[in-house]
Amino acid sequence: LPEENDHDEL
Amino acid sequence: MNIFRFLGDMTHLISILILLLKIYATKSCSGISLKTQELYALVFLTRYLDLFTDFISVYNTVMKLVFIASSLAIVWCMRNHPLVRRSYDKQLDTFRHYFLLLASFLLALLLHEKFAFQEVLWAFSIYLEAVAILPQLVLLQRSGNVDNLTGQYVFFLGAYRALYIFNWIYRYFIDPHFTRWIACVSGLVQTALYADFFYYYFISWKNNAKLQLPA
Repeated sequence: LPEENDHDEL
Repeated sequence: MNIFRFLGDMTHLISILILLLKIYATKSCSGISLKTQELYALVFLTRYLDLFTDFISVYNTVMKLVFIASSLAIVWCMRNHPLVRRSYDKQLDTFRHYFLLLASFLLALLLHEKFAFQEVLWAFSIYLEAVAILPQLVLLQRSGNVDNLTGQYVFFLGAYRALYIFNWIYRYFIDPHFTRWIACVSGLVQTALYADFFYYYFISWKNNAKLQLPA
């Protein structure tokens, strides 16, 4: 899972 | 990626395609707020700063490019295309959207995930997107009758973030450590702003009548 503040959403 | 988020992204894309269709097919942007379009362009530009630094997936990169390009094209069209700009309801689109910019930026300075340039701008884009629809909703109320494509455009635009709320609920159940308070609370506020529009949209659909927003 991407780390917490990785913004993987648009 | 989950079905709610994918449907949300597709709904968002559909709303943009409907707006592009309306402007291209009718060569008119009557009923569309230029201020809302400018705010959306800023939302995408400040949210996707990581476009060239963080590769997440081809889908993610392509969608970001589509959102940035389409929002800039719409703003450019409404400002410069000779036919389109003539149909812009300038005298109705008078919402002071600079306040929305300032409020979102100040809030981002206070509330963010990390005090870093990109993170503050990301939070700014989240807050700004939540309120960016206000000039458009005010314009619809002032212009009274809403043409079909404009009504569909606003409907899909509101529906996309509602689907994202299901996405956040789903992600929370999958992984209780998943918390995106900033995006989630803003998304709830954003969707709530469409509440009355959704109501009148549903009434017009039920009665098979024209969409009318009370002045």
